[in-house]
Amino acid sequence: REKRLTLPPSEITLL
Amino acid sequence: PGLLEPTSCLVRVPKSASTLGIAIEGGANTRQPLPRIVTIQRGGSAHNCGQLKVGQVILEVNGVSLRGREHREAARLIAEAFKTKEKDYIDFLVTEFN
Repeated sequence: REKRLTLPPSEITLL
Repeated sequence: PGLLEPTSCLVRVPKSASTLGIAIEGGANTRQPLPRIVTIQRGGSAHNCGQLKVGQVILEVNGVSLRGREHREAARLIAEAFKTKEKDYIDFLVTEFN
């Protein structure tokens, strides 16, 4: 079975 | 053949307003490895410049690569580039390719 690397979503920053 | 060659372009954003006015998402070790523009605020310097677009990925800021930098570090680099009095503009190297 394909081993899925799940990366976390990123935060959003307003500049 | 037929593969799109990822192109990048240099956008110079004059500091024409009190804020830069972009929201970015992404950074090293996240699903979005390089910071991507997700919002451009009306009345900010980026909106006034008119050349930055939502969806563009930021590769470099003032010649400094954002590759491998965590989200907060990339955000800090951009914020400092806007705050510094040395230049009255910020150079962004951006690409449409994600």
